[in-house]
Amino acid sequence: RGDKDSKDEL
Amino acid sequence: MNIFRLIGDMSHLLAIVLLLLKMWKTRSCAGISGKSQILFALVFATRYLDLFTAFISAYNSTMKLFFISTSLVTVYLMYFKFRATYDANHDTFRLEFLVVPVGGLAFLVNHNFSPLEILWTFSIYLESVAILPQLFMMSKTGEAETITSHYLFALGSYRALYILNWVFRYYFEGFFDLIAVVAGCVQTILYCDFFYLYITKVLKGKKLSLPA
Repeated sequence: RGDKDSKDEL
Repeated sequence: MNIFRLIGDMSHLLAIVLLLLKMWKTRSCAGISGKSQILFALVFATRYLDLFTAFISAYNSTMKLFFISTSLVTVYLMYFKFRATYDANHDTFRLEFLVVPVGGLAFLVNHNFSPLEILWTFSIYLESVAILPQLFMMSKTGEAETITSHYLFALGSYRALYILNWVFRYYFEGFFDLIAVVAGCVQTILYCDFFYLYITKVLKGKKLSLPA
């Protein structure tokens, strides 16, 4: 999991 | 960002605002599970620690700050300001039965064994079951105020909309996060019985009462 990928979700 | 996620986020926002308005206007938190609200505060506090380590967008940071702060305000209102109206006798779900297994699972099944990632995973798993004390409370009292059912409908719809967002992202962005998707599906399934009652009763102008 790319850090940016799912942390853009809330 | 796609339309499903945006509507999902707005639905989540609406749920929180509805709950705060209900409490503020009626000066009461009757019918609301303080235990579910504690779990939601814990969910936000453990998930949004990346506020300090990564900047994604102004939208992202603003929403995270809003969710953390409103969840704390909600818990404060329930356990301090409007404590006299809190229906503790019916709010008897044991939090340790959720927090302990979820904590264990987050340690065992995660994307990356690092503190922030384990806390993120814990938060995702915990959110999927955080509504259980509220549903348990409603099953004990056998009913819910209409405003409370609107709140729950908005809160449940948010994760259902996120599922559509994940389907969209899988096809158009090649994005897929197994942990978020499985937990999101579990979370949505838990609301299905409530959704059925909401559509068949509340939307037809009746109060939400559970079949005996």
